[in-house]
Amino acid sequence: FNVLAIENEHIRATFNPKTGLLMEIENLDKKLLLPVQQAFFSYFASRGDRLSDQVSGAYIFRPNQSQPLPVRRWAQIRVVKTDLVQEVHQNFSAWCSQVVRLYPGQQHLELEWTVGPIPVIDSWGKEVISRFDTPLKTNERFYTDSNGREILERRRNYRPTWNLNQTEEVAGNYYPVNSRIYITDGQVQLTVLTDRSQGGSSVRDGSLELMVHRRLVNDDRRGIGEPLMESGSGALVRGRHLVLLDTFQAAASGHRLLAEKVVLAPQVVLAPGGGVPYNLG
Amino acid sequence: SGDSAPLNEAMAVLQHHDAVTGTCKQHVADDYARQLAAGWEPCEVLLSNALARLSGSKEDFTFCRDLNISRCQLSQTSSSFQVTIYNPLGRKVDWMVRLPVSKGVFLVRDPQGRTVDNNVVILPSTDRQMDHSELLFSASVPALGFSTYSVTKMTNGKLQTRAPRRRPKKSS
Repeated sequence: FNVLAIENEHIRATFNPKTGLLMEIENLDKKLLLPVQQAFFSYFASRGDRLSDQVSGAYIFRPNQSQPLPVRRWAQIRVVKTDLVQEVHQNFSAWCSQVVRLYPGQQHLELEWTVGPIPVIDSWGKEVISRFDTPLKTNERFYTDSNGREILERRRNYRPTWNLNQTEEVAGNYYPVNSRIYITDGQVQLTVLTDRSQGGSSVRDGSLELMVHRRLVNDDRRGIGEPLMESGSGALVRGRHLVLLDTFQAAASGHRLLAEKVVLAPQVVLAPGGGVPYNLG
Repeated sequence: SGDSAPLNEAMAVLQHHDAVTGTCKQHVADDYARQLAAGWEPCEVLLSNALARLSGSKEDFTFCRDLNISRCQLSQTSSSFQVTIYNPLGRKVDWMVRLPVSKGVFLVRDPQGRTVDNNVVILPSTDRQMDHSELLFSASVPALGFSTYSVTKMTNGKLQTRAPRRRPKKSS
């Protein structure tokens, strides 16, 4: 392929044909084009260091370095295009894959990720993130919500009510994300809706990350008394991130309406058919 | 009889911070999962009763709990079945229904009996023994209501079995 893209009447998502990674998102209605590279990375869990013997555990997120390692720098891909759906299947490794999906009429890009069981055979706990890198000048700021009710501005290495001495470059900037996180430069906004509560941050300007899965080999000595380690071969987790690209002015109405559809999603019930008439009498 | 109280109670227990954050011991996590599963079961009966009353037809309703991993016994093995989609939102939605099916050609009809465009997408799988075809069709569901679609598998362009007995069924 020279260009690998999926598109409908509202959105076009372009992929790097060499790496298979998402490269660009375009809002065709508003003629907005944003280079967005998305991939999976993992933070290796701290086992304690000279500054503190605190290890990363169920309660404590403490990576041992500030730069996460990519799960893989490229993805093996497969493209499915039909009248009703366009999908790019990305396989990063035996335990990490994703489907980037677009339905007709849809104004958001759907990323369905599948992560796990996280390998810990090297005795390192790992915390896996999905990261979106853009050239947006976000001025150290990003936004997370509290159950969709109140969106709070988060500023890197800063607390509004006291002078912060930041000692944890990554974990100190992580915040709860209940349903959405976004970054903006005042003109363009990139919003990611989650289907469950996750941790999220913007560790660098223009970057946005969400922790999708974690598996740890040590107890953090905060009272649980066991490491965050699933029994057996480990848990395999599947979830979805819905990505919206819009102008800063119009973004809120888009993500609020979409979030309603996610939270109050239709329920599907099947039946073999041929039932008998029923009434209360 | 259906009952939503056990799920209510399980959800209340799961408001505890260690359930929300996943910081509980493994055996506690297992027990939370057990309580949720046990709570959901009588809710399925409750939903079946409600759907029977609202639709005026008593069906053997099946709740496919593994749809997120493309597994559903009924849709993968039956040559015809009904799909009821309930919309809890206060406005009409158009929703892409995805159901795991065995390979083939399908006829999908909406509540008014009109044919609906559908696709069968074959998904890549590491397990070559498993069939990973998914049937897709767009469903329109009214606000705070439901729509029932019928799906029939076809062979060589013909219906493989008789379509389920059609009853006048509109979106409600």
